[in-house]
Amino acid sequence: SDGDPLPTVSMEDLDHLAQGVSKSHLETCQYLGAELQQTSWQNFLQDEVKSYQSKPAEVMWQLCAVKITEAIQYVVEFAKRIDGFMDLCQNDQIVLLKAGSLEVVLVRMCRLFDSQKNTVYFDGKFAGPDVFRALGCDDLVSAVFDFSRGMCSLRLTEDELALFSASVLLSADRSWLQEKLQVEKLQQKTQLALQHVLQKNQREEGALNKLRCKVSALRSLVIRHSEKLSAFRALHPDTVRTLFPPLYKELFGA
Amino acid sequence: KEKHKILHQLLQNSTSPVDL
Repeated sequence: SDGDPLPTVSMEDLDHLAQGVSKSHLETCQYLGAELQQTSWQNFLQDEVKSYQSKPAEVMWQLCAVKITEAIQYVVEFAKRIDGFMDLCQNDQIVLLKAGSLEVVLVRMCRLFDSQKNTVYFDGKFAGPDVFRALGCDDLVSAVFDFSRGMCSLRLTEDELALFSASVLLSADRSWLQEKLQVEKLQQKTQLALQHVLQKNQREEGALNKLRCKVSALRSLVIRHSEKLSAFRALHPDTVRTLFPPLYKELFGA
Repeated sequence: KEKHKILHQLLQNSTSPVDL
């Protein structure tokens, strides 16, 4: 920080902020808890797993790029509904989304994750890491699954997840921000609200620290995704150019 | 701006292209 004092906020302000962010999260979370129950946590059958595994890498990459892009569109909508986000300059809105939207998708993934079976909701059913073998990046896939399992073990409520997502998105240390101080103030307020909610929910002392550790894990996953994409693009430039969603290419520089 | 045309559009749209 540049030494500016923390914004003055009352408990009521923090409650109000927490409620607003939570509402935005629920409105834009793509899958509601109730809907997920209805999917009855059906896993892919062995034949279906084999069918994903036998797809050409280009087809599986395209499918995953489409699914990620769909999820990102909901994150953009989440950002737009966070109090103060649309008051930032447009450069900074873009910078924050470019750097943070995939991180929020990864955070949200724990809502769709079955820790006991090590499966995630994907393309209509629950999939284990083996479903993604054709991508040719087993190490990244298993790191993403490990991250999700770790997030699940924190057993965050939707309110906590919403505020953590907002705080990830409003990271004031992203490169190329023009009005860093504005973003910093928003992030500080969001983190205070998160802390307030964690205390209200009688979380153990270390809960906030555990979440802070997740931030560095997220950054490393996003860097690894970029590296894998670069390697894939080097082999299949035409697939990326003609078949990948334009928003995905815009965000990840493909 | 041209480089982030779609993000700009999504940010400016009052409704999202996805069915919320």
